[in-house]
Amino acid sequence: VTQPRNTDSYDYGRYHPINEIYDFQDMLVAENPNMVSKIVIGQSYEGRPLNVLKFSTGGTNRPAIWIDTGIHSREWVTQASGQWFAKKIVTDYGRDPTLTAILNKMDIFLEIVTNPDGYYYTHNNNRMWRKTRKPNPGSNCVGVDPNRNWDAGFGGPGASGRPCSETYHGPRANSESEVKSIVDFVKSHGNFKAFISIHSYSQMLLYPYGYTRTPVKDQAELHSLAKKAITDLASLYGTRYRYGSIISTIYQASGGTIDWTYNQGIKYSYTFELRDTGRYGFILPPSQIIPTAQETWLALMAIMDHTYKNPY
Amino acid sequence: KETFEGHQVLRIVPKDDVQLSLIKDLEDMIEFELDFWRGVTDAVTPVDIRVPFHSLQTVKIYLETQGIEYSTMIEDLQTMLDDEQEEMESAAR
Repeated sequence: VTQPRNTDSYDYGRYHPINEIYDFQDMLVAENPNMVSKIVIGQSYEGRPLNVLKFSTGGTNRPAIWIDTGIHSREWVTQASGQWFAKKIVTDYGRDPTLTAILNKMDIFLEIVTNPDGYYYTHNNNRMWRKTRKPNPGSNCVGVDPNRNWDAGFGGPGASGRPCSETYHGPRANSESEVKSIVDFVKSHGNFKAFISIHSYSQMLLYPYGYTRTPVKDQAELHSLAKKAITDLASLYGTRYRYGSIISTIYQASGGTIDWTYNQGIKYSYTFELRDTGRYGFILPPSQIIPTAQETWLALMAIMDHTYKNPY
Repeated sequence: KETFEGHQVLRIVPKDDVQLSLIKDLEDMIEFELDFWRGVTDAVTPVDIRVPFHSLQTVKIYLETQGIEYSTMIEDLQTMLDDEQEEMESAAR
């Protein structure tokens, strides 16, 4: 296989195994030493590095924006979009005035393979795998749903106590190193202003809460920003999104990522559910990777720009 | 490597809350080994379920006897996965 020589020749229009994504991250860092660095925030259960790309133009501990993809490993279009986002940031800085203004004052952190053990497993053992790969004592079933393992309504309705369930919340909050590593990093950084966790599929933009019907205190602002973001998204290819709080738009889900981040004080906490609504589900054709990433980027820019212009 | 010959993904559109709860009941029938790709949300929003071959007939009879409309979103999951794998390998080459 001809390895790409640089991130310009890297093929963003196809799905890559984990080693190629790691190589891509290292290439991007090497090509952009003044802006991109790689932080290893921890290790997965099977010992893979949890790599976070930091995009920064200087300063110390600037207000920051977090984006993660691939926490559910089978949602391949998200990790693929994350690679495209990484390249977009370095390409557009200095060209796009909105992104340039954001990066002159804020940092962006991007974790592309948030569940590496699961992602490896989807390529080599079971394409349908969603959870982590840590064994559950006393059960034949492996793995915890990393989007039910956070300390926000943990173990409540909207997650399963059965290790064999796809929404198993785990033995306790933050039991999964893939989750605990982000928790520790976000707490130690202490200056995140937006947190965006990207899933697929079903085309939705969601904000907290998922574990309770109590509206968040910033509901009006989050709702109108979500509307703006999905309007920008639809402007490219007409892809239609629904939006709203998790519990009112889809279902009750406890122990979710953005419920925890919002409760940490990170106001602009959102979850995306990318394409598809057609007939492919998780098996989205690679031809749709770049269009999905392009349209999602418009929504991300709307959220990042709003965060930049509304410091708190 | 786990394969999915004969697995189908059914797209179910519940008409009302009664049908919604009947579909939710399916979630608890763990012997069917159903994989909810899109969970139960509200009436009119599709629910997509991957159904292993060994459960297909039983699940379809269950839906039909309850008058719950469904369509087959993916006829054979393994065929799609083979195509995806082939596409990855040819793109890599």
